[in-house]
Amino acid sequence: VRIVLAIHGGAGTITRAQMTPEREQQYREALRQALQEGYAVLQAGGSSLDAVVAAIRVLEDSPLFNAGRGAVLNRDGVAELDATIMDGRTLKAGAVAGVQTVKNPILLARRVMEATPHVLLIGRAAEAFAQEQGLEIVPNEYFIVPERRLQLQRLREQGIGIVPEEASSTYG
Amino acid sequence: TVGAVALDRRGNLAAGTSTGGLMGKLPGRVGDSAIIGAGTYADNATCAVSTTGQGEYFIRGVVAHEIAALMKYASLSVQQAASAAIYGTLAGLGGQGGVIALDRNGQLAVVFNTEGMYRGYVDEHGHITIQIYRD
Repeated sequence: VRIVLAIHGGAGTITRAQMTPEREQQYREALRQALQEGYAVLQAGGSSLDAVVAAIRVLEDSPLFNAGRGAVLNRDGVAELDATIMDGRTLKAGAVAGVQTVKNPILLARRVMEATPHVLLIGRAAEAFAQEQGLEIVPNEYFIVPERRLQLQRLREQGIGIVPEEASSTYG
Repeated sequence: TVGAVALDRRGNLAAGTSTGGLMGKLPGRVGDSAIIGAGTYADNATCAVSTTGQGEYFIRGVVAHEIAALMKYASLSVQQAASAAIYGTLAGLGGQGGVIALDRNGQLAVVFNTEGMYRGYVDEHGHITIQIYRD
């Protein structure tokens, strides 16, 4: 049996002992919805690119995952988002980094791939390009959920380093 | 981080990844998710890959492209290549994380060296599988 779509969220210290049944059910529902959206595209004869975007949009819109709404915060308490897409047929690729106001960075990455000769746009230039392309713009507060503010606060209080070698935990 | 890999009816592969990066990161830090070949890669000749974990290590190991390269030049299966990249290259650098990799025949590899990874897949008949923990 061929697999036609696979998705992932973060990897890390994820154990049953840390998870309530209610929380686990929320994650499973979000993952299921993402798979269903992507599979519907493929079933309708859509492209793998369209299926990837459809699945990732669901996960970006969910506050459960570290992408889009629900993203972790940088040292200054700001959500800075990165995204990439790549087409296996043409080897074309598009990416964005450090965007703070684009609701769905995966859509912007795809526009970079399809509407520019470039591969990677960053920061304010990427956001200006998103506006040109008519993508949805949101305030940075849209991405920030209370749990992430608390995590950053705890990180600051514990004085944990921010480089991977010093971090005691990661968020995917 | 979230990501997806897909194979359509025409045999075309695609991969995508989206992330907020590391909690408490320095402003301006860019992780592997935005770097083609590090956190994301797709080539119809081999596989589509999306990764999650400590991005600096995925960049140093060029992990996503390494999986494709091992398939292309060493004729490894997608499972063998993904395992070598995560348990060999990534872990060898001291990094932690996981990967999903889908080859052009619809064979899926899901490999991670952490305690868990949110993940799921759907087969050509629409059967959905969702997993979270290592077991």
